Amino acid sequence: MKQQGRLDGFFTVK
Amino acid sequence: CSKEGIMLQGMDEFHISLVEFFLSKRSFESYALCHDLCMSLPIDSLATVLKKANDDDVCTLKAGHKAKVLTVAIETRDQPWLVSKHDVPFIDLGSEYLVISRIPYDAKITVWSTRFARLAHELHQLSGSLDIQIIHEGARFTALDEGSGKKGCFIFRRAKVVDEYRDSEDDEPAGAIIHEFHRYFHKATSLRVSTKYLVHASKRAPLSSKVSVLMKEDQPLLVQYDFYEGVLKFYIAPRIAD
Repeated sequence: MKQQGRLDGFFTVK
Repeated sequence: CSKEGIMLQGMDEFHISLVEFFLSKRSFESYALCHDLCMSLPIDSLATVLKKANDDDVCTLKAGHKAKVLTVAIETRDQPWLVSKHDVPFIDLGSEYLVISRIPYDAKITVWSTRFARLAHELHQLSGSLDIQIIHEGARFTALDEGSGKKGCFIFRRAKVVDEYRDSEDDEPAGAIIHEFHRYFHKATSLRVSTKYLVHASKRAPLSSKVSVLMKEDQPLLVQYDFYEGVLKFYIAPRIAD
């Protein structure tokens, strides 16, 4: 989930 | 580690910035790899070991199949019998490699990295966050100190003649430059990011005389240094404007 001011949600884990 | 070279990746504890550093195999005297390898290392320990090497020393990094440590051998170039070896144990980060999906950026500017460092530093004095706007005519970096009402603004206008500055890379030109601006501009874009993390990113100026800033609405800001041996990228999370 995208959070305000954080990178969480922008990545996929390879 | 892959056949192309070494890619390092790290993220801060608050998940605001992700750093990717690619070092091509051509930057090593020798580079041998049997298969791709992914290691998680405590960056402090690795930095401590690498700092033991002088500029002229030869560093050899080794990790075997199913290894639990990275071995760093440091030898003095003109005294090859003098070798020190250090093991950096792997750690379990609980995650594998993170990938930011490739997105078409709406705008990209390239400016002198020393000038970029100065703007990040000065705007950080004013505020914890700044707005970056890229429009057709140029780019604007703005920070507002809400306490005093002071506003700081750096404006980069699109260079009319891109080649004008190419012969004078050693001298910072009086006017700001934006290389190849027209090639990468698709639409006006703005992002708000933390100045603290922009300052971190801007400190890498010694790597390259130029730095690129790439943006797409509501996507992480990308600050990128390209140099002969590789590339350094900082992704910084966007703050949603009120």
